[in-house]
Amino acid sequence: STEEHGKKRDLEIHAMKIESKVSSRFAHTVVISQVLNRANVSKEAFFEIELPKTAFITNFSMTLDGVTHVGVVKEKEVAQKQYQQAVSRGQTAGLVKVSGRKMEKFKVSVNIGPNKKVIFELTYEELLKRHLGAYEMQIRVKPQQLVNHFQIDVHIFEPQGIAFLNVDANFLTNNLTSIVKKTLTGTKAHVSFKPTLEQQRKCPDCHETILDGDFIIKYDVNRDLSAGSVQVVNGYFVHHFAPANLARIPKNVIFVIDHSGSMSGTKMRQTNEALVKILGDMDTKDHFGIIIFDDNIDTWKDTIFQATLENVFEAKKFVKTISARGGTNINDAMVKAVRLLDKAYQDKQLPERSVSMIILLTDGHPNSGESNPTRIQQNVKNVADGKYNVYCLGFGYDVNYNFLEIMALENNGVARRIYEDSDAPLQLQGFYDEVANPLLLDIEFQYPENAISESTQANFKHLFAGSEIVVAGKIVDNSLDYLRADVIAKTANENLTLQAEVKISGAENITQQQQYIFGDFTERLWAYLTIQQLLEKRISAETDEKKNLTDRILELSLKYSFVTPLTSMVVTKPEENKNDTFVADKPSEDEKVARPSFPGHSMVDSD
Amino acid sequence: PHFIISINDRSDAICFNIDGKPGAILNVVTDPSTDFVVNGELIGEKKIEKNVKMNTYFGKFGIVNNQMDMKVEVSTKMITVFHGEDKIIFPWSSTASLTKESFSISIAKEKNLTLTMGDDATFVIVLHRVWKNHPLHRDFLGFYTLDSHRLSNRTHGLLGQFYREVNAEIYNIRPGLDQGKPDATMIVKGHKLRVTRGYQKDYRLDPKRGTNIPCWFVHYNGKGFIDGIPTDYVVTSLF
Repeated sequence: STEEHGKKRDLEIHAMKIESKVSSRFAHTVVISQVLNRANVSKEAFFEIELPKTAFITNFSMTLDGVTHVGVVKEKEVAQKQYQQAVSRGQTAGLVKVSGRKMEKFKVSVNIGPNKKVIFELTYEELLKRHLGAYEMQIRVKPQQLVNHFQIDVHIFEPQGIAFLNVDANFLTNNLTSIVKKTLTGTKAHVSFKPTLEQQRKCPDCHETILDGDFIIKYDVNRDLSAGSVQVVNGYFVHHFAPANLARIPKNVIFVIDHSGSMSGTKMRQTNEALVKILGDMDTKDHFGIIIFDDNIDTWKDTIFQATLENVFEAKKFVKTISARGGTNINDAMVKAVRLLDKAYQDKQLPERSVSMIILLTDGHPNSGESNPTRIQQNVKNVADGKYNVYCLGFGYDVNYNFLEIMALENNGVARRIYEDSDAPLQLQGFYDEVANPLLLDIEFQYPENAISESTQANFKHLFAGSEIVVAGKIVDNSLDYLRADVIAKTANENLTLQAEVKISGAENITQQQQYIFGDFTERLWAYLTIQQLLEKRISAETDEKKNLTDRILELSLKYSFVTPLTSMVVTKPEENKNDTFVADKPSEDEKVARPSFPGHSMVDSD
Repeated sequence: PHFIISINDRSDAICFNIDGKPGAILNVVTDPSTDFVVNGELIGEKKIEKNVKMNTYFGKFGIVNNQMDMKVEVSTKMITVFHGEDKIIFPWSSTASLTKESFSISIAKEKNLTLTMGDDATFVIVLHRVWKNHPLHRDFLGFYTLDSHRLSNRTHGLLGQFYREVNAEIYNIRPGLDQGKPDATMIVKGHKLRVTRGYQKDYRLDPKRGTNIPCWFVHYNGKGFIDGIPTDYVVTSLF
C-alpha cells in the first residue's frame, strides 16, 4: 500500500489499468482506475486522464457502492440546459479542457464514504494517423502516487503486417526500460508495462512515483506499391492506401513570411532559423520563392527559382536578414504569391507535373490593406482558384486561427498551430517535412457504384510521403462476393491504376478469428472518419450546407456515442443527498490557446 | 530457355533451345530504328545434379524504350520502372497499370505483365511461380510477342530476327530416333537442317499446365535457324 510521510494515504489508487486494442489503426482505449478511501471520513477522489485531441470519448462510468453511473452522450444544447441548473448552483465548468498541444484533460471527482471504493472507467477511440512514416499512440501516464496494480496493455492487429514497433516512455530510466515487454509476430503486436510498487518508486524508501510522462508507441505496417489494404467486417469496409516505392513529384513552394512588428524577437529568430534549415532540405528539382510582408510586400528577387545549390545559398543569405517591423498585410502577400506562381506557369518555368503550394506563416491578425478576414479568404480563394494548396501556420497566442483554418481548407490545405516555445523551429520544419515529398496527384478511389454507399472522401489532390489515405464505407449489396477497389492517380511521369479485390466472406472470417478485434471496428472507424471529415467541411461551409452537415454529424455522434464538438457527455455524480450533473465537452481547436503559466498564476489546463 | 517461332504464315512452328550459363544475359530483341531493346538474364536450377544437363530459364528481363526514356526491369520478385532518374517498383502481388502517353504496363497480380507501346508492339511476360520449397526448381519468366508489326526491318535478337515472316520448307518426313517423333528436313535461311517433331509449351492462357504447341525442333541451340551462334547474343548488361 502507498504511504505518505510515514502514514497511510487516505485515498489510495488501488489499481490502474490502461488497455488499448488497435485494429487497422483504429484504437479503442479503456482506462480503469480503482480508488479506495481508507479514511474514516468521506473524501473527494479525483479521476484525471489526458487523452489525445484526435480521440472521441465514447463512454464513462463511475461505480460506487456497487452502483454504476454511466455518462450519457447528448446533443450539446440539451446537455447545456441540463448543465445550466448545475451552473446556477455555482458548480465549476465542464470536465474536459485543452491540455497542451496534443492532449485534452478529462477530470472528474466524487465523494466516497469511509472505507469505500470507486471505480472510474473511461473509453475513447481514435484513428491513428500516419505521420512521417509511422502511426503514433500516446498514453499520458500520471497517477501521482504509487499504484498497487498498474498496467498498460496495448494489443495491435494490422493485417498488412507490422514493419516495426518502437516503445518509448520518457519517465523510464535506462535500467527500467526492460519493464516494457514488447512482442511482435507478423500481424500482431503486444506491448505490456506492469511496474511493481518498487519499480514505480523514484528512489528507494521514498513514495514519489516515476510514472509521470508519455508512453509512446510508434509503428508502421508493411507496404509496397499496390492498391493497399481493404478490409470488410460486418458490412463496412475500410481501405488504407499509402503505397511505397514511388518517385517523388517536384514541388513549387512560395513561402509567405510575416515579419510584422509582433514577430520581433524570438519568433523572428526562430522563423529565420527554421527557414534556413527548410531551404537546405529542398530537393534540387523543386522550385521556390519567398515573399515577406509587414504592411508592405517584398519578394525575394521577384520570381521563382529552382532549388539549386547556388539559389538556395543566396536565399539563405536573404532569410537571415529578415527583421520584424510594421503592420500585417496578409491579403496582398497571399495574392502576390498566387500571381508569382501563375506567372511562373505562364512562362513555363515549372515542371508540367508538379505540386504548387503556398506556405503562409503569420502570428497575428491582418491589420493593414484588406483587413476583413472574410474578404481576404474570398480574395485568396478567387485568385488561387483551386490551383495551389494553401498551408497556414499560425504562430503564437494572438493569431486568428479560425481565419487561417478556413483560408487553408478552402484551398486544399491545412492550418497548423506553431506553439511559441523553444522548439518552434522544429515544429515549422516538422510541418514542412509532411508536405515536402508529394508522391501522387489527383487520387481517385473507385468502388462498384451500386454495391457501396456513404463512402467517406474518395478523391484527394495529393498523397505525401509518410502519410496515408483512408476511405471507408458501407456495403449495400448483400450478394456481393468480392469488393473491388480501383485507385487511379498520377505519378511524377505516368498515370497509375492500382486494383485490389477482397473476398467478402473470406475477409470477414479472417478478422472474426482475430482475438484482438472488437467486432464492429470497421463500422466505428467509418463513423469516426465520416464525423472528422464533416467537421472539417463544416468549418468553411455556407449556412445551408452547414446546417445539413451539423445535423449529420450530430446524428452519427449520438448513434455511435462519440463526444464530438457537437455533443456532450452528461455525467451524473452520485453524492450523499443529491445528484450533481457535469458535462464532458470536446474543446475546439479555434479556442484561444492558453498562454503558458508563470509562477504566481494558477492555470490548471495549460502546459 | 526454349523458343517457339511461328513459320509459314503461322501455319506451323519451329522450336529450339538455347543453353546458356546462369547469369548470362541474352539479347532477345533489338530494334535500332525505334531504339527498343529487350534483354533476358538466365537463371539455373537451385542445385545441379551430377551428370544431368542443366536447364536454364529466363529469371529477369530488361526492356528499354530510349525514345520514351523508359526502362523496365522485370524479375520474378518485382517489376521496376525507370523513367529518367525516377524509379517505381511494383511487386508481383499487385494488380496495376502504368501509362505514359502510348506506353503502358499492366500487371495482373501473380500472373503476367503486358507491355504495350502504342500500336507499335505488345509483349507479355508470364510469371511462373514454383513451390518455394521445391528442392530444384525456382520461379522463372516467359516472354511472348503478341504484336511487333511496327518494329522496323532492322529488328534483331534471338526473337527479334524472326519478327519478319519466316519461310521454311519442311520435307522428307521420316521416322526419327525416338518413337512418335518423326524427323524431317527443313530448308530455312539457305540452310538444310534435320528437325524433329515435338511439342513445346505456351503458358499464356494456362500458366500452370501450358498449352502444347506442336513444332519442328531444331537441334544444337537452333544452329542454322538462328543467325550466328548463341554467344553472338550475349550482352554485358540488362540495359
